[in-house]
Amino acid sequence: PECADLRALAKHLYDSYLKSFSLTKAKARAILTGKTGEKAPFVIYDMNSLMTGQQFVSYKQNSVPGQGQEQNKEVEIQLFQRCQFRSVEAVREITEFAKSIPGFIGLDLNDQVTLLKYGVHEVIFSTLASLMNKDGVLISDGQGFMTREFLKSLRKPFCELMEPKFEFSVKFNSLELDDSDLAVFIAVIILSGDRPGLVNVKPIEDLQDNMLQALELQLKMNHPDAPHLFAKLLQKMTDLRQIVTEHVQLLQLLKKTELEMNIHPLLQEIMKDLY
Amino acid sequence: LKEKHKILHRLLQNSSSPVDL
Repeated sequence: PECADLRALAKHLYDSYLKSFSLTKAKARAILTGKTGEKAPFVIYDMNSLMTGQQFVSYKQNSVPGQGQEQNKEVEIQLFQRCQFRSVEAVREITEFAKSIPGFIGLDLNDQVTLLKYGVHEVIFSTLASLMNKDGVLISDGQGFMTREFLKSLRKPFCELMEPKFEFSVKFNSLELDDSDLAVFIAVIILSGDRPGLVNVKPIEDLQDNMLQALELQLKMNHPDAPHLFAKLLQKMTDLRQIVTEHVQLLQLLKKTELEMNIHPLLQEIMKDLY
Repeated sequence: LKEKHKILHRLLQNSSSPVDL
């Protein structure tokens, strides 16, 4: 009976994941391997293809008031602003997913805020790996593909923004998780009882223990030939914290040095006093 | 915490309403 409960929990998380996130790993992998039957993503590999691509790739955030003024800014700044808007959308998606985790909305409200503040970037970089291969990353809901080399060719410090995420994604993707595994994994990340400033740790740890059991069973059933997958995945949580720390440091540097750039208020909230 | 994280707080309290940017 306990196994049945854990399976039901994993199924529930997978259903919420499908409802909350716009582009799944299954769809992203189909696009990256040309198996969708739809047209291939527009490839952005240099400044010219970036300019051409803007006619083909629609950006949701273009409908946001105030974006018009961004068009006169440097390419690196414009790209960064689009990344930011995608991140803000991702925070909204992750919050919706978190609220669907059984027990989450029953936690102290301050603790819910803290769990999201510390968890969202770790979840963003776990799910971003689904959109990446060693050569580039899908953008704009899979309509475009931006190459890793192009991102590396941007001026400093923008060229340093994505490379650590590619390095992580190559290792993370080698675990070959699917969306049903990722759904439970990100619930485990969100329910981390060791985040600074939590008021009431015990109920969070209890929920996470349950999620960890669900994850272990999920991986055993879905990957019977990979006996150490659970342990390997838990190790990735340490790598994710390191990536987030470096990401936040880089963003704080950008905030100081790039005076043309505005950091979105939601991301400022999340980054303030983080690490 | 609520004062310092108004947007996060709003996202948690409101059901999938668009974020006021």
